[in-house]
Amino acid sequence: RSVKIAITNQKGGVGKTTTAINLATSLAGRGKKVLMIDADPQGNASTGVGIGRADREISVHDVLLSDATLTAAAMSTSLANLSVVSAKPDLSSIDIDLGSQRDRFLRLKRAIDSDSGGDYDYILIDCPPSLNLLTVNALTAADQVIVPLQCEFFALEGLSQLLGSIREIRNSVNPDLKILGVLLTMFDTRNRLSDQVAQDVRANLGALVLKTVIPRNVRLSEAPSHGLPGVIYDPRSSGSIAYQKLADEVLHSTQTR
Amino acid sequence: RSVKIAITNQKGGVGKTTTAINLATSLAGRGKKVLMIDADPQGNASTGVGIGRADREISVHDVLLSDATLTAAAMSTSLANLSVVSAKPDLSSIDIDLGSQRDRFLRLKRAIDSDSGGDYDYILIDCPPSLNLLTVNALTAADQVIVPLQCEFFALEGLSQLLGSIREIRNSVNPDLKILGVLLTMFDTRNRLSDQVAQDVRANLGALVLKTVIPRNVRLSEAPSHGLPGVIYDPRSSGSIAYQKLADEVLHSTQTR
Ligand SMILES: Nc1ncnc2c1ncn2[C@@H]1O[C@H](COP(=O)(O)OP(=O)(O)OP(=O)(O)O)[C@@H](O)[C@H]1O
Ligand SMILES: Nc1ncnc2c1ncn2[C@@H]1O[C@H](COP(=O)(O)OP(=O)(O)OP(=O)(O)O)[C@@H](O)[C@H]1O
Ligand SMILES: [Mg+2]
Ligand SMILES: [Mg+2]
Repeated sequence: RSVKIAITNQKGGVGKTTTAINLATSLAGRGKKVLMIDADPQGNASTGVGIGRADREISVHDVLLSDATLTAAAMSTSLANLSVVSAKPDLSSIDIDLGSQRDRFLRLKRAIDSDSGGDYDYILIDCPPSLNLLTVNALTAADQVIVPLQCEFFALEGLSQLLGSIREIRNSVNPDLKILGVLLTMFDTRNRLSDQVAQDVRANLGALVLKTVIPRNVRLSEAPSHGLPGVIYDPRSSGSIAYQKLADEVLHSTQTR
Repeated sequence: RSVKIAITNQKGGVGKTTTAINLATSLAGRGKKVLMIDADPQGNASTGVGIGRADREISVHDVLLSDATLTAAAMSTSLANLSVVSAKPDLSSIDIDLGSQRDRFLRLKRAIDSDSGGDYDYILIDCPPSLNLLTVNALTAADQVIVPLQCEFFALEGLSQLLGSIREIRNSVNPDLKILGVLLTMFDTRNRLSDQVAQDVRANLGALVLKTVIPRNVRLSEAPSHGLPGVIYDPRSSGSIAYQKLADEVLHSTQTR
C-alpha cells in the first residue's frame, strides 16, 4: 500500500541525500505518512533530519542482518509525519557480514513487506554512491526509482550503466520496478555546462526526465549543519521551492497510477 | 622507487577524480614520469585525459583479476610523461570476481611492485566513493594518501571514519602508509559555509591540511567534456593555478623525504 521509492546513482555527490531529505519532508508536509530509510553507511540522511550519532540505536544494519523489524528501527523526527531508519558506520561491513547468504539481496524487501506496523504512504530509500549490495537491496525492495543527475559532464558517464542495472533488476528479482524519473540537480543558470547537459539528457531520455529541475542553491547545503531539511531551514529559497514542486510532481505521478 | 599516492574519500563528488587528473598532469608537466591508475568503475579519470571507452582494452580489472602486468595495461596519453591504466564498467563486479581469495586485497600492490617496466616517478590511484575492495587495494599499494575534502557539511561527516580506516590499513597490511594531506576542494569564496568548514578542519587536523586550497571553478568541470585536464584546457583559470600549486607542494613534500 506504500509507494516505495529508491533514490540512487552510483556517481557520487549528485544530490541523492539532499533529494531524499527534502522530498521526504515535503511529502510529510502535505500530510503523507513518510518513512525515510538511510541505506548509506555515511549516515548523511539521518544527520540531515537532525538525528544525532548517539541516538541511532537500532539501525538499517540491524534490519538487514539480525531481523530487527522496521517498526522497531523507525525513529520519529521533529517533523510531523516523518520517521527515519537511521544508518551507522557499521553498515559499511554489510557485504562481509551477509557473505554469500542466498537471500542477501532480498533482506530489505522482506523487512518492508513483512512490517505491518508503519502504514506509510511513502517509503524513501537513500542509497550510497555504488552499485553494491545496499543499492541492490533498495532496488529490489522499491517499486519506483528516482535518479538524481548533477548537471555536469562526469555525471552523464555513469547514467547508461545505472539504467542498465535497473533493467537487470526489473528483469530478474523485481518486475514491478519503474523509473519514476531522472531529476536534474545543481542546475546553475550562470554556466552553460548545465544547459548543455540538460539538453543532452532530455534528447536521450525524453519524458523520463522529471519536469522539476533543482537549482544550485547554497541554502540547501547550509541546512544540514543546522540538522534541518532545506525546506524547513529556508522554505522560500530557490532550492526549497523546487523540492516542494518535486513533491507535487511525485504525488501526481504516484497517486494517479 | 616511485612515490605511490592513493586519492580517496568515500564521500561522493568531492573532487577525487579532478584532483587525480590535474595533479597527474601537473607533475608530468614538470618532467616527472607519471602513471595514473583509474580504480573507479565509472572510469571518469580515463575519460578526463581523453581515453575513449572503445580504446580501453587491458584495464585495471585485468590487472587485478588475470594478472595482466601494469606495463601491458598502461596506455600513453596525448600528454607527455603521463600514462594511464584505464577502468571499464566490468570493474564493478570485482568484489564478486575475487570472491574470498586470500590475497584479494594485495592484488594491486603485487602488480605495482612486480612491474619493473614503468620506472615511474609518481603513481596516482583514483578511488571510487566507497571503502570497498578497490579502495583497500589502493591503500595497501600506496605509500601516501591525499584526501580531497569538499568544503561542505556532509563531507565532514565521513572524515573520521576514513581516517580510522587508513589507520587500520597502516596497522595491518601497510605500515608505511602516510597521509600526505587533506586537500580542501571546491572552496567557494562567495559563501561562508566554505570558510566554516575550512576553519573546522584546520582546527581538528592542523598540519594535515595541505596549504593549497582548490577554489570552485567552472573551468575544471567543463574540461572533461573536451577530454582534457583542466590545467591544459584553461591553464590560467583559478582552478588550474591551484592544481599547479598543489603539484609544487606535493613535489616539495615527497622529494625531501
Ligand atoms: N541543489 C543544490 N545546491 C547546492 N548544493 C547542493 C545541492 N544539492 C546538494 N548540495 C550539496 O552538495 C553536496 C552533495 O550532495 P549530497 O550529499 O546530497 O549528494 P549525494 O549524491 O547524496 O552524495 P553521496 O554520493 O556521497 O551519497 C552536499 O554537500 C549537499 O549539501
Ligand atoms: N574545484 C572544482 N570546481 C568546480 N567543479 C569541480 C571542482 N572539482 C570538481 N568539480 C566537478 O564536480 C564534480 C565532482 O568532482 P569529481 O568527479 O572529481 O569528484 P569525485 O570525488 O571523483 O566523485 P566520485 O565520488 O563520483 O568519484 C565533477 O563534475 C567535477 O567536474
Ligand atoms: Mg548521500
Ligand atoms: Mg571520481
